[in-house]
Amino acid sequence: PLGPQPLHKEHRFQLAMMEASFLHLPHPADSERIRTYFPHNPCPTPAYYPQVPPPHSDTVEFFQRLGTETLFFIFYYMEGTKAQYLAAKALKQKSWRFHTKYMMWFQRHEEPKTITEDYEQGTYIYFDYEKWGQRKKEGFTFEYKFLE
Amino acid sequence: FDDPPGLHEKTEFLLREWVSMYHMPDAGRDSTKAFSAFVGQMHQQGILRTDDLITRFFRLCTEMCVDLCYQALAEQNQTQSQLRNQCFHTLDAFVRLIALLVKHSGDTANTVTKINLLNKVLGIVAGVLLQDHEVRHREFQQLSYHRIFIMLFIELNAPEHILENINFQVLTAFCNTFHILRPAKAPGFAYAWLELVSHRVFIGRMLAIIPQQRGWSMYAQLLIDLFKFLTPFLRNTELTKATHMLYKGCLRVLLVLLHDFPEFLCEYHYMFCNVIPPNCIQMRNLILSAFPLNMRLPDPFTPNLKVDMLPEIAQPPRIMTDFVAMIQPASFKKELDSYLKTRSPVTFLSELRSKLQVSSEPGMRYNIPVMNALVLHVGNQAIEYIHSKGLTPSMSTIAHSSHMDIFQNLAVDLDTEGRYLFLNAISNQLRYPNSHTHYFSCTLLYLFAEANAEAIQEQITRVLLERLIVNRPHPWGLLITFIELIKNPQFKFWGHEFVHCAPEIEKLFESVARSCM
Amino acid sequence: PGIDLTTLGLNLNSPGNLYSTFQSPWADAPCRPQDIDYHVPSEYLTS
Repeated sequence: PLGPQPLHKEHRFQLAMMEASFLHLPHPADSERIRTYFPHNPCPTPAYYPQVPPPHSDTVEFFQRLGTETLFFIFYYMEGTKAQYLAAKALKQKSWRFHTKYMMWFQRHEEPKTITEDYEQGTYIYFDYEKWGQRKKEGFTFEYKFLE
Repeated sequence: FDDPPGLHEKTEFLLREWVSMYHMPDAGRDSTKAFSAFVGQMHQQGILRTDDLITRFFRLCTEMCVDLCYQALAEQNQTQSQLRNQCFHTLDAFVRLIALLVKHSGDTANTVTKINLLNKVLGIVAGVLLQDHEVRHREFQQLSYHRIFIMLFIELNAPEHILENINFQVLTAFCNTFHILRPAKAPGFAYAWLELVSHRVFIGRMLAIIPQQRGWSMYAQLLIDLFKFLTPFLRNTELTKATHMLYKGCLRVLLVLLHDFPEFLCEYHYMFCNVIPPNCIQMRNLILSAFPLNMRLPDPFTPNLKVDMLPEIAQPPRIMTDFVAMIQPASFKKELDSYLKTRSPVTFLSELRSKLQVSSEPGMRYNIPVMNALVLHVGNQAIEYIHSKGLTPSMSTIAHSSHMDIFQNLAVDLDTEGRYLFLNAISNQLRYPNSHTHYFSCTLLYLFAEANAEAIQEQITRVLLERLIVNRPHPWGLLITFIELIKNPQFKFWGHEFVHCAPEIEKLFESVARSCM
Repeated sequence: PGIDLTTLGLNLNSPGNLYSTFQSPWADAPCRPQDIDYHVPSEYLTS
């Protein structure tokens, strides 16, 4: 039984200001660090494409099921985000190790010939993010102090 | 005004210098190396010599960053990403400088210096925003201020020891700033404001991470600022697209709180219902539907549900508002308590309505906060009185008391508008199983049973029904009250003419009745 | 009658909390992992 209440002058001003700012709503990217490679730019895709990520896609278990190349892609192109963090965890689960001097991921290709307290030496597979591919490196000295 | 000659140029030089240092590859982790070098330059330029110069420096930097954004926004044919990268290139560097100055001002243990500087800078940015908002009017743009606040907040909530030590003061500083910039004060900033207040890091810190829930009352105050702003627009239900967007955003935030922090909504429901317009049924239901995470609610439709046998039903709910203090003026409160104790002065009841009335303007006749406080206080006193006699609320134990005198008097003496607000005040207590839900459910049913006019019974039904026919969620206490009303033959519900006033109403009652049986 | 609150893009039956992936009051979907800034070791910031 309250019926409508007339808007005061002040409310009409507020409404006008709100309507004006409604034309430039905050954008998701406004609250996120600058994304070097993938700015947060929602773009409409056909409705029959999945519009939301698959369930549990923000878990390590989901990332573990992703291909190694996909994990490297996420690691190098989504830096500073939870996705990079999850990709790194999944890579480690797949026995990759991050070398902080070369900023690259390494994986033992065979049992190292030499193992000391400070390093191990042998043949490794590494992921070359500049040429974007896995390479073999023989006689490589993997110093533990550069292990992330 | 009165900036010392040359300060503007000096500031511009330093800001440019810092932005380029910030973006250098060798700026170091979190720009610490660049910062050490830059502070030397600030000293050299005398910027850090006095408090006044530091203040002017930050204001000028803020204005330069903001102007730069407006220039970028004015440029045509650039994508959102290009626009943002251009703006954020400088804004993020400025934020980093603020964060580093806050972290490293004074020695590590000296938290006061750090917080003072943060409050100063937040106040300066807020001041520039409000002035810009006033000067530019509809041309005002929130982008640069939103970016400064959110990135500074995220920087100052990084997992660093020095920041953990001052985290509560940092959060308090941001809450104060957001309260200064509440939508009623800066409506052009309202969307950014809600985005800031509902940011996952902000909610996490305010409601989950701060120990002993010390952030809850500050966060409640910010939600009240939002409800107060929305009220005039929601009150009239014709929502423009802009208002509807803000309203829907508000519902999303409340849904997150309902799901993750129901106790927060439980403890502040009273404050929220005081400012949410009475016709805003679904939003209010959402708040009233909250119940403690560890509580299991019995299905309200359980046949022969014995509400008074539930273990929690005698527990008083936590209400973090001093609602008694809202019963004004003090003389009225004094008379009320006297009547509750001694049923005198006898004139109290006949004067009650005039004490609640504040205008003769239809739709605005009554003081809603006083009405709400009166009902909750009298109900609270009644529960204590009943418990003091070793009894529990029931249709018989709540009757024939000074408390019920007051409620029955209000039911009979108020006009339709006043009684609607009175019945709303009661219905706002119908929540999860607790002593208030129990008492007020009995009270509403008692008022229905003892009503001396069918209009009162119809209005009680209307108040319940309008809360039931909206989309979910529905408070548990509301459901059990309505089910009792239509099921218990004592209330002769189905015999009332208004139950059959229209086919769709009759069908609705029957559908609810069927789901009950 | 209000709004069907299950259509606002929030997974109200989620066993976990909603706030940690809350994207925005205007968003119809929660944050994805690549939307959430994370304190990764500085060595990961290769670019």
